[in-house]
Amino acid sequence: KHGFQYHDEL
Amino acid sequence: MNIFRLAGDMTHLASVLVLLLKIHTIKSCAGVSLKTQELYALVFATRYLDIFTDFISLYNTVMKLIFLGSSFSIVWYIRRHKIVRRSYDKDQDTFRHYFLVLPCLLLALVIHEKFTFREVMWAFSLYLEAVAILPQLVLLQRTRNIDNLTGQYVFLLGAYRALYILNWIYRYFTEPHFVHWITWIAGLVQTLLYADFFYYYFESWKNNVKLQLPA
Repeated sequence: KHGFQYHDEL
Repeated sequence: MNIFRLAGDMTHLASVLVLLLKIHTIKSCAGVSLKTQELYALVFATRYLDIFTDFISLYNTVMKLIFLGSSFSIVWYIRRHKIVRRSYDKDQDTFRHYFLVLPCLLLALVIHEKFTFREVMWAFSLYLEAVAILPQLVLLQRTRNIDNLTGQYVFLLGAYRALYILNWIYRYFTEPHFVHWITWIAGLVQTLLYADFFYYYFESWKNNVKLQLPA
């Protein structure tokens, strides 16, 4: 995903 | 998900379970820094703000609940449990951890991915986690005899972040646009803080002698 990076790690 | 991240999460899970098991079974928190536990509870509270808004996977949500639940219950045990609290060595656990929280918050207000509440809290939780082990390492240097479980707890806690570094390298090379400088630098600093502990931990394991950190 560009720009806003989602946080999928703990 | 890759093997490094899964191994990292399992190692992290093992560290909190080792600590919970120690405190719950022998009803003692000798050698455990309450300050580090409080910092970790704050790390999870500020990092998992999205637990009820962003669903990523069952695994992700379950692990977040486990880390939140275990860190807060360890703090509760050391503060409130009538037997455990007696073994808490507050005269030795004197690291002023508030001096860690404020600089991390200020840094997060300056360096973050996006200036939103959640992203600033995310950056804060990363910086705080990097230094959260300091009170525990200082306490270990003060208390001469480090019991095995506490030594294992610190070792597993350091190992989990080292595995995460391998995970970030793996994801950098396999996923386009996977760039998280803030996470990478904070994770590297965190792992480097364990470097001398790892050295003494392996020395004691290799020479089969009790773990002792130089004062």
